[in-house]
Amino acid sequence: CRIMKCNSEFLAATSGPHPQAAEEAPEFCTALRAYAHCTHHTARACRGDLFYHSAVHGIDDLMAQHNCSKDGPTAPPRLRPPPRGDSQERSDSPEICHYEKSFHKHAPAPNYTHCGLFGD
Amino acid sequence: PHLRTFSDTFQTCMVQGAWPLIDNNYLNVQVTNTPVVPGSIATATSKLTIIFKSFQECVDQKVYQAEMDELPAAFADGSKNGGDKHGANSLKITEKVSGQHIEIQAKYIGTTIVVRQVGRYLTFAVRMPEEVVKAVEDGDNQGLYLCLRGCPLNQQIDFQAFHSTSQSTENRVRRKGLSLPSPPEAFTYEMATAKCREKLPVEDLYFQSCVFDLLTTGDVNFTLAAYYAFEDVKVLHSDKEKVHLYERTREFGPGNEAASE
Repeated sequence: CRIMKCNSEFLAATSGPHPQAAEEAPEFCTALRAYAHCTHHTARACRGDLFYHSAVHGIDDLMAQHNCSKDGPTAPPRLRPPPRGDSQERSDSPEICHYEKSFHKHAPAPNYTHCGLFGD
Repeated sequence: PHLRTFSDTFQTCMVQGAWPLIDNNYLNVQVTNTPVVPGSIATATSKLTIIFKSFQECVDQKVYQAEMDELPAAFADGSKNGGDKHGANSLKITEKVSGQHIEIQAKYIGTTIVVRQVGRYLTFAVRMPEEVVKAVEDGDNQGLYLCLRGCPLNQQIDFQAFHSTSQSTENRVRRKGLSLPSPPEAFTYEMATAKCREKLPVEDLYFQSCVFDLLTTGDVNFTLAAYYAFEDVKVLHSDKEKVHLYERTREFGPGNEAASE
């Protein structure tokens, strides 16, 4: 159960010295929706966990208090970085972001599997 | 729809409504299937949602959603890559044919996804490392999702039973000179096999899916759906010997599970 990850992400976004979404800011609802999204994904693994259930109730209360709608962005609209020419990949993109490259270093090529769904 | 699982099992399933196709630590894929003809047990995919979970300094959480007659070339937030993190370009959407064919490269997890709109319905294909497939929170509760476990038995449609009844029904009906209760633009078994053979000359399970779909819907677009599904497996499957799958004869086991050739 990773409810604490959801909690810390929400706290990081809404408190601390320079919160992206301080309580009175419009982004607060966005942060709340992201929090709700995150807790939703831990539902199965967190069934019966007190922290999880109190987080879910807390989100509902805060949403009602701040009159936030359930539908809407869960991430603040971010300015997309200017396109960097036609280079396929950022050369400084961290190694961890290239599964095959990082794999080759330590082990033979990974086994791949396929799944498909089509027709009626 | 017709389902080919990670373990090369091939099934034809009802699975009407929303079902999990993939569910692991990195990725959730959910499909919604609707009857192709009102009241029919044959369903096709009318909605697809893919959630890429945020991953270290590579990608933010991204959601891709496609519906009948709407195949966007961007994530739900309008972006085409993984966001603003350092490795954002390790997740990228590419439009191959506008409104018909998109590909999503998730290089940070070595995964390639193909989504198509063929006729009015959606098709899905994925290539994923075994290690990523198996990355679930608590191993013992390995998700009951379609790509991994296939469809529940009570959701499976038996190809052979369907074919034998449809053939014998046609023969019986023809002898009595009656007309078949059938979908619009009905195909006879012979017409369906001839049509499918144009695109799928090898009479494997992709061919049989095509025949099944023409007999149940009368919609020739399903010929293309089976054809493109086969094209995708040729590109994405790592074992070229296993591209064709054939029906297992009855004595080897129940239902329409199939072994590879």
